[in-house]
Amino acid sequence: RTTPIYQDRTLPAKNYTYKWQNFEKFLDASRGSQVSDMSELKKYFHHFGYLKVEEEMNFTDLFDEKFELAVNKYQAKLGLPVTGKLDSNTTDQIMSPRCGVRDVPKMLHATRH
Amino acid sequence: YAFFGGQPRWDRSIPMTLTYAFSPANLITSLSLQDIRDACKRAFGHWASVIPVRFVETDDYGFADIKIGFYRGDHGDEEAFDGVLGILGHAFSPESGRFHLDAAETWAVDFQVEKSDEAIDLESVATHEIGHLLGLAHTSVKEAVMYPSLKPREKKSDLKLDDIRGIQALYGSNPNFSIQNFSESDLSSNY
Repeated sequence: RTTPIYQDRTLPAKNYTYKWQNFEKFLDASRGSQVSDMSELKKYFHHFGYLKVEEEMNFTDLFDEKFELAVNKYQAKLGLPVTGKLDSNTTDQIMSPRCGVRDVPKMLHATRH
Repeated sequence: YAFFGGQPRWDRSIPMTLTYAFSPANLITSLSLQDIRDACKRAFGHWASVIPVRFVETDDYGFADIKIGFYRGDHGDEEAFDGVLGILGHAFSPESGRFHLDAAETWAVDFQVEKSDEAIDLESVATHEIGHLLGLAHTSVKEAVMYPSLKPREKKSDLKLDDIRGIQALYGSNPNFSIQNFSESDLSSNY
């Protein structure tokens, strides 16, 4: 059997600049953590439908209970282990380039089968 | 697989034909129009092979069902693009037909030609966005086309069972498509 030829290569994160690469600093954050600019990560979660609209103006840098629920929802939705923490699987996924369509649509929830 | 709220789909008699056109004013110059057209044609073809829907390109942009364009930053739909990587594109649920790609990306149709570490496969993103245009939301299945993320230099344009089951729940099956044959070939290639 001949050796397979790999024509394409998927590069590790460090070889190019992710738009959301700064989010790497939140690695291992969990409930109770306070990290500067975590409010930016909360905006990301809001944008993709994991945090409610009315909370947008009050985002803080505290990893609170509501954010933990949002992380749980995110992990469940994207097929990641649900830990409620910003583990490496989760931060890698958050930093990946992606489609701009919300994972949890505004107002109405998606129907999953 | 998942649907948008209310499970919208194109409400026309089956089999249906949907037309698509490229915005003459919103293209990129890093790829030829022919390369863009070919990549999108292949992307539409993936979906057309499994559902009774035909996609036909038209020059009449104003009257096309699906309108494709490359845009930068705030482009008027309250979903601004954000420059290189980050958000790659977006499309709207039926029957909007709006299909937008971020002009700031390094779009590629052949990774042997486009060597950039930040190159994004146009056919893969187009296949994903067409799924939205037809009524599919994001899935949790990582291998599926409708999973929301795509890494640079990654190609993911072949539909997986999750994509096929979802889209066929909305439109039924293309009479020339056999899920049993697909499953067998899929398993065979995996093996």
